[in-house]
Amino acid sequence: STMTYNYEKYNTWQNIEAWMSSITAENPTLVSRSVIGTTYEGRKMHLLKLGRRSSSTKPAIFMDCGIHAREWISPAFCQWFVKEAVSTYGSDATMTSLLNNMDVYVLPVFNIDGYDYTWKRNRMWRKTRSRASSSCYGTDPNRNFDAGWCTTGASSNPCSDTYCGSKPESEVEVKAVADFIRQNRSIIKAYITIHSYSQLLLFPYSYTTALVENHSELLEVARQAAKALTSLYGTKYTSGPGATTIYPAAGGSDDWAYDLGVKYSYTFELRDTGRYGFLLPESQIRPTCQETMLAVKYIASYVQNNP
Amino acid sequence: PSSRRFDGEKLYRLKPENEVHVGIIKDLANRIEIDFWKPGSAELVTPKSEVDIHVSASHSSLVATLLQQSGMEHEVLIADLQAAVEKQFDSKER
Repeated sequence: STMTYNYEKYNTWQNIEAWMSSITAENPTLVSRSVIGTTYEGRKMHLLKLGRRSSSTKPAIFMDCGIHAREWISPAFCQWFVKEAVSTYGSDATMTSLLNNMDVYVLPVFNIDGYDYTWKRNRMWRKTRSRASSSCYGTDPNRNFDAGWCTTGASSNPCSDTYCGSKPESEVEVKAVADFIRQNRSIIKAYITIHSYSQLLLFPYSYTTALVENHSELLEVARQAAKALTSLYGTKYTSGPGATTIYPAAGGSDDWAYDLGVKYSYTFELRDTGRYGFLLPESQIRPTCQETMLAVKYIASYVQNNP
Repeated sequence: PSSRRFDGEKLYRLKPENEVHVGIIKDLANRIEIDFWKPGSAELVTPKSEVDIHVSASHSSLVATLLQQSGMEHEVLIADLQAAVEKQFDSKER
């Protein structure tokens, strides 16, 4: 049962998978689950769909967590978001309106093999666990999307942490996500991906310093979302396009989604700014998720009201 | 829970001011194994940025010496990564 599930702990993949089953079974009118693919090591990629059932197709938001294996606060946030959605639907006006009028697809862990590896073998693992045509394992899934693939900020060396893979979408996990978004392109209005750390709210592009067509709008939405986030605990966020706000990086999921036509495409880099880095203590899961909820809900609400 | 331990391994924050400093970091990355936390790799390091690198225990004294000699601003963010790995599980429930 999800009654005993602890959202303020880091959970293993086995626990997260069981939780997905439970939360779907306990909330049949609001949550459904599908499998969008299988990982390199054979794990099922479960996708949760949140939203009141409707006879007509609703517009949707796609959100993923855990692209990079060692960024544990990211999957913790996706679980928190689902919990908040089911527990505040009917009482929180923003969430109720969102789930009545839109669907939110949540991929709680993108890089499942990598996440499991960080629990069992190496806490600092970042990439997938696929075997390249060399002695090195893994590809950086956030360099493997077909967006300026393997140019700036990505490496063609299989042993590098930012290895772009043998071709775009060479990673089965990336292809599964890309296929799902492509197949549902007409209804997906926003793409949100959750990373850590650095306290940033980024948007395209990262593979070029060129500005996107709706740059001003994306920047303003990001600033307002960050303002909402800051209002809770004073956590400071910086907003802007990836390439100029942090560094150029090709093959990212947010750039790819944007170029596919998803015009609201955001990347969160959650707490902190380096005191803990990837090792954010569990005691900070609650405040981090609480403040992030405010920003995600702001973006979702904006998208809902600006179709 | 992870079988790989990180005893004595350190997380450094470097603040390269110029291309010389950037070159030192890239050269270091070529000589020893460095895990880049921020940015994701040595190629992405630029002047006037913050660079967080995870260094093995066996290389930490070499890195400390090189950084001292370079005059590059730096600090140790995490002195013992294994202790930080363990401290991440600090919830009351556990």
